[in-house]
Amino acid sequence: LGTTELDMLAKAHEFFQICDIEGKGFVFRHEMQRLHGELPLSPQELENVFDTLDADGNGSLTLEEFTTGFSQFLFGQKKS
Amino acid sequence: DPSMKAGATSEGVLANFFNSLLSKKTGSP
Repeated sequence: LGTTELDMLAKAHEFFQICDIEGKGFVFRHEMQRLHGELPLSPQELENVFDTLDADGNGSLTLEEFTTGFSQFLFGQKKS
Repeated sequence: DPSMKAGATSEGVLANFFNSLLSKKTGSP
């Protein structure tokens, strides 16, 4: 990973912590709504993002799932 | 097929989410 990727992952981590204010290491679907004021996405869109990133579909999104989805998005962008 | 439509939509929403995240300034005061 280069510095840009690391910088972006740091940013992803930062946003994850906005949802995970207790520092549990994972967020529930409703906690994703804490990003509603931070990002220009509707509550429905945030739920959609949660469902997409929650790879194992267990209803909680870990930091690993969050950053993995983020990296895949970045690498997918680069390929195209 | 609703599930296929949801898949296509979520891809766009995910792109929108991450692009917003990247353009958002955070942290450093």
